[in-house]
Amino acid sequence: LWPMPRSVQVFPRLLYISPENFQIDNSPNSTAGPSCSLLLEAFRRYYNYMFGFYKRHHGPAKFQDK
Amino acid sequence: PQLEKLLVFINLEPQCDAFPSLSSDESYSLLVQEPVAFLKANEVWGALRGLETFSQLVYQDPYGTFTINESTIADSPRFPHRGILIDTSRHYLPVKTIFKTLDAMAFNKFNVLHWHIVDDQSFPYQSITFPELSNKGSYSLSHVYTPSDIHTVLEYARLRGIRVIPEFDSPGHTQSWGKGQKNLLTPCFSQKIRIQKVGPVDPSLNTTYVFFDTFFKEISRVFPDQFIHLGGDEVEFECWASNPNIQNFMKKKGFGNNFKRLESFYIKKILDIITSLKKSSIVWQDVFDDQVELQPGTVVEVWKSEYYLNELAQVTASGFPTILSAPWYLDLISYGQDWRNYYIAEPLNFEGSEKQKQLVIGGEACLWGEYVDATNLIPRLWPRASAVGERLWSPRIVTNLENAYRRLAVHRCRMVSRGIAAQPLFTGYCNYENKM
Repeated sequence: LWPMPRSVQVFPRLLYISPENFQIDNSPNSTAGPSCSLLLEAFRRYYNYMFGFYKRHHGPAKFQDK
Repeated sequence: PQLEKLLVFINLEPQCDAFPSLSSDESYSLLVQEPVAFLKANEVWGALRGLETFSQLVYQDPYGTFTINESTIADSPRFPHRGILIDTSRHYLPVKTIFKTLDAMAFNKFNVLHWHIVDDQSFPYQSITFPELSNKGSYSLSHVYTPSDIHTVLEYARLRGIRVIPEFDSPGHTQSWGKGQKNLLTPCFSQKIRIQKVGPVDPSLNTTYVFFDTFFKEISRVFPDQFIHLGGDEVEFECWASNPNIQNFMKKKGFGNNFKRLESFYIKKILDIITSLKKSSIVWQDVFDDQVELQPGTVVEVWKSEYYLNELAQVTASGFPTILSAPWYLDLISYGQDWRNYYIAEPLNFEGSEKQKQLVIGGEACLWGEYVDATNLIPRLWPRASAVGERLWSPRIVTNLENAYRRLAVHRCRMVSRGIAAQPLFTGYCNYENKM
């Protein structure tokens, strides 16, 4: 992580992420709803930073087969 | 075990349509657990910082599988002002390059773009009220920032939680202003004969203050941030001293031969114009050093590398907020890992009370433009500025250089994978996913 957060605990348990199914969304009772374009734009942007390369180079659904 | 979702929860007034400010709340907490991760923040600005951290936790192994460790993070910045200075006068920077810089700033949790937009060499800011300033003062008619360019930069920055603070430096560093605004600069004389050369802004004419009143009225509308940077550095007095009108003015004002008093007279009037526009000012330390009377709340930027910790002590002892850039002049380049010097600089390492330390609101990494344009700005800025980013965001005790090197080498490759041409720290490689 850069810059180092104020307090961070990373545990050994690993979770798998399937880009096709993974979603970033507003929590139901968040004060920022679906009209908050600043956050929606950020969700899209960060989804691309995390998985964009994957989608472009591995095509859809392959992960699903497993 | 799968992670299916990241839910983002804002619990105060979200600020979705606002611009970030010095008081924006960037704190957040992150809980990564099966099957839903939670990112909580008081305002959207913290959510943006938390999304960056979450994206850094996601790992793709060589087989293309994405994983993330269960984690808990609680985070907030050490300093509220964490800036990058770019200079678009010595070399014009295309808007695309400014966008790329803003992307990289977000990856490093910087939150202020200090836009040193004009200077001696060129005036690329296209003023609505005074179009001749860029018509005559820019390098060419295409080397300008139109009102629409400015607007897109402001919005691109806002979406990343980044403030844009414009700097219109004066009375020095204003050669390009004189081409489009007659009688703004002081005519220079040699043996009582007027010569071609012009000097700093002419502080003796009323027309000067009428011009700046109108000009800064426009600037205060175009740039939404509470702060405007007025510069005030490196004023050369020779031209003022050679001009008979200035000499008479000095006599009339009783300034004797002390041109610092004339400089103070001028800066004070500009500061008053900014105050009348309900904006606040940032000035370089020269203004403070020359004993200009400053309104409370005026931010002093410490840039001279000599004894900068003493300067911080003096500025804060006088009760002014301050930002530090002295140890972070990234335009000065050398052979080797200079990021380490930026990393070990500690802004609070000066003698002073707790109250004084609280007046240090942050710092800026500066990349002046004499030898920098769109071809080398990104690699010269990153990852060297990342070292400043951690100094300004992370707790004071985060100082281990070996640990920092390992993390920064990975962070640099992540920036490359996101399209930022960040130069290497030392030998090594980025794995193939980073599409070198």
